[in-house]
Amino acid sequence: MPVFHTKTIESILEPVAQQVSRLVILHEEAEDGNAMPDLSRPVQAVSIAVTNLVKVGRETINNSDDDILKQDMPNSLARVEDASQLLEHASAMLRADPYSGPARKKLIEGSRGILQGTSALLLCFDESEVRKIIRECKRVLDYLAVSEVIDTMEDLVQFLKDLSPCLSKVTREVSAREKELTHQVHSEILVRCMEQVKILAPILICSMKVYIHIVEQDGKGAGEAAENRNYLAARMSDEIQEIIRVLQLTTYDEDQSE
Amino acid sequence: EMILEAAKGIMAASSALVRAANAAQKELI
Repeated sequence: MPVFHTKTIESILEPVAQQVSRLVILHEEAEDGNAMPDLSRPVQAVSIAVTNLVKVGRETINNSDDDILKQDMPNSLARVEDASQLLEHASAMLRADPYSGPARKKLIEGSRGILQGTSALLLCFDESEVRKIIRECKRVLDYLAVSEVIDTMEDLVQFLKDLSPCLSKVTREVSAREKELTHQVHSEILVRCMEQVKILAPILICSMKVYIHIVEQDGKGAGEAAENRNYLAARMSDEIQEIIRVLQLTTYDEDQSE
Repeated sequence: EMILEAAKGIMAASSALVRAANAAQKELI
């Protein structure tokens, strides 16, 4: 049984994955088997659903600015279309001979193909959604790098205006993603890192203020203040980097490393 | 998202197909 790394993908694919496994077992155990019923209507329903998915998939490809999605998604769509054709062939063969062994094999192959193609498509879409969150995380990293060159209150105000909406977006999106993951450990890491970021953000701003005040007065202790600010910015960056790393993990990655 | 809905549509149709195919064999097992 495949392991799905998000609850949405799992809820869409798992019931059918179980049924396809059952189909394989039943047909292997039944060997010659009973006569198969006329499957033209359910096969036609699958074909219509595939046509709709292909239409929606192409629209998604055309409207996306994600080059990786543009490159990967057409293959998944082709896989689903090929599988749908296999089902149509199987259905035609079974109409002619309800006991046909090759037709049963095509039926199993087609059903698996639909499942695998849809799984690949959803994964491709999901990875693209993750890349959107990572883009936001990288924007936060860019802002954090700027913290070292802020030396006036005016610049600090602008820095906060830029960072705050971006950080809020990351918080919102990572929190939603964490709830979506089926892998408990990955989910917990995201929660932990996000909590750290939320704790560190106001302390960093405070340290930046302290540095600016010192620079604007006599400059005494500016070195230590800068060091403290840089340390906090680096810690926040580390947490964001860890979030990026975990966002890119799937259960499959971890199973492979094990 | 539209793509998730379309994928759900395929899975619903596939589920009905596989159920129909499985039903014919169950009596034999």
